[in-house]
Amino acid sequence: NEDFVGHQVLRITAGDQAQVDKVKELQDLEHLQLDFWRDPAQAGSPIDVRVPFPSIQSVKIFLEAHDISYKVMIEDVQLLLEEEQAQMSAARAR
Amino acid sequence: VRAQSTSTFNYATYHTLEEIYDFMDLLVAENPQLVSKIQIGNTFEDRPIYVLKFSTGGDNRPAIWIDTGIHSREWVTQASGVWFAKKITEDYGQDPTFTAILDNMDIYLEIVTNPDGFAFTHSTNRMWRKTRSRTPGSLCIGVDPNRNWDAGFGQPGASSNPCSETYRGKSANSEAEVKSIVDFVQDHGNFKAFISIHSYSQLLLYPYGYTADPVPDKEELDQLAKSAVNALSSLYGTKYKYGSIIKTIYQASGGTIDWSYNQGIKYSFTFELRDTGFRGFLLPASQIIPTAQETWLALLTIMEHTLNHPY
Repeated sequence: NEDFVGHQVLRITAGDQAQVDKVKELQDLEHLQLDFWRDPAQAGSPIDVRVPFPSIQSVKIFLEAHDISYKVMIEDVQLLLEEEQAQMSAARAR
Repeated sequence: VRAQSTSTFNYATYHTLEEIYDFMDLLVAENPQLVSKIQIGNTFEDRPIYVLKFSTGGDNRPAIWIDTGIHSREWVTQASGVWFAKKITEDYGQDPTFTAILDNMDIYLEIVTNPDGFAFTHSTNRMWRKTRSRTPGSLCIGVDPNRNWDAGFGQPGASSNPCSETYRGKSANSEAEVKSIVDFVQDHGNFKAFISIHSYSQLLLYPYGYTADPVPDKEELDQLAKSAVNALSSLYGTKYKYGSIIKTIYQASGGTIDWSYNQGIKYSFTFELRDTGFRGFLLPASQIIPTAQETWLALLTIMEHTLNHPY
């Protein structure tokens, strides 16, 4: 199983179209290995992106440099996956 | 451990592909007069692609198509599809509105629309979204099956890069998972509603995604979407937005319901199910049944409208 230890999901709120376009630039940076759960669409609509641990610092610096607000939606994706697996195992056992 | 009947099946947890396929067999065995299982094709990795047909008789009746899980990591959709299947067998003969629908129309439900991807989410990568087909000349795997339909294929709103999550594929219908549905729906020829279910972000969308041109039936679809969303929200207060794909989210070409609408299936909709508690694709299993329950109310609204507005 691929593990997602340290991966965070950020919820980004772009205040205007220029900020939406800036976030779209992130989509083109393949080396960051970003996984957009909710793509950039319109100003005010949340953008959710899973960020692998090695890219977290770069992404946060990019967002802060362009004054784009965000919050950490999921602190560690792997913890949620383990919780999900445990629930499935428990359900089978029942 | 396998469920002995669909009554003891646990609808409030996520299941593997094998468990869901076993469930389908149980449902057919328990309801042979109402439910049958049809294999419409095989996936890239040669898994069978199944559709459940719910029918009370008749020959090639007007029909409703529902698919869940074309994006494999959206687990609440496959789980909701399982719940819908059971709900159909429970409500027929009990709920007058639904009974009238099934007395006049057939329902086809594809619970695992992307079996290879779904199996991969269980075995290897929980975050997998695409199919598992290979692209010659690329190390990257998979095509976004919601960009592979013959509706504005190749236009802006999909990627030509095989490594992208929205890779459209080398040509329309290149994916067996898509082509199987295309062939089945075209051979059938009498679908009147086509509903494709995704998660998350709480939206009910109608065509188009590939063009900003409004569909000819925009007013009716908009009103119907409004009614469906109101019905959905009436249960737990879940808030949905509705509208055309391109106006509500962004331009997306090669999408499922743009194709179905262009085939003449007027009542074409796509759902994005719950996003509760900021968990995204990792929606807690405790949310499966509430999500399915509220979505069912919206589905009923669309199905009833389809029954009452023949075309």
